Amino acid sequence: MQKQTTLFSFFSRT
Amino acid sequence: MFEARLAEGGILKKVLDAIKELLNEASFDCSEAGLQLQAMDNSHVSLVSLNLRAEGFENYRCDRNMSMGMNLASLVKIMKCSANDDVLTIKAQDNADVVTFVFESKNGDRVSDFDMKLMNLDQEHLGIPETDYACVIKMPSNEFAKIVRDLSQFGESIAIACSKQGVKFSSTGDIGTGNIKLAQNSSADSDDKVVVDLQEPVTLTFASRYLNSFAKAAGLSEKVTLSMSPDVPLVVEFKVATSDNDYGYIRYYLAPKIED
Repeated sequence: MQKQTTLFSFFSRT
Repeated sequence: MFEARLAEGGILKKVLDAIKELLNEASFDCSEAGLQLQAMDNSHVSLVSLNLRAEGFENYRCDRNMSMGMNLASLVKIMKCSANDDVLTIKAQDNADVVTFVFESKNGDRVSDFDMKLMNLDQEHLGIPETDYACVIKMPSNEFAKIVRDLSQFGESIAIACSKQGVKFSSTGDIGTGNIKLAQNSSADSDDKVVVDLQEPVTLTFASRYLNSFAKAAGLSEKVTLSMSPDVPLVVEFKVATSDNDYGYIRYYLAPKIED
């Protein structure tokens, strides 16, 4: 099974 | 005050078509450099980054930085009141709660204006680092749109595998599997070229429906660039350009699916 990641796993909030 | 005059108002219509599926509302950030927008969809899986350079506008004036929060469905309604070849002027006073759109017909005998209420949006901005991607694929945007449309019939996910041989798009679902392979080519007509710049092979999997939404930007540019590295979001970039003007770009970032 694959799960969807979100952008927060890769980019930080500014 | 802010005032920006766009000789081809239809460009903004196309930009809206390219973002309205992903975003309900968004802030347009105005500065001396131009109009920028960065916003994520509600589920924080994709991000739209739009940059319209000040130089792309016929006239551009921005006395102080401002952020204009807009409901995109409302903006679509207003843009429907314009013809594609109307000249569009967007203007707002400092600290205003409305933005005005003025449409002038090419021959100047029809002028209409519409005020739209602005919204206070508390949007999260992400810092996106400059990245050297392991593969960069340049291909015709209509081909990209057709591939994601065709493969979306098979499954919710599309795998993109980039190697020396070229690019393979695949999707599997209840009815079976679809694979579409593109070889690098050097056809005489450079518009049909698929070009791969490869540092290392990469395979990543993405949700079909987001790729389909990104493909709505194919009307903005004949070319699309896909940038991938292992385990990072995909970047899908369309130039916003006509034959005689470079307005800027629209970039989409999409978080990959990973093995659970």
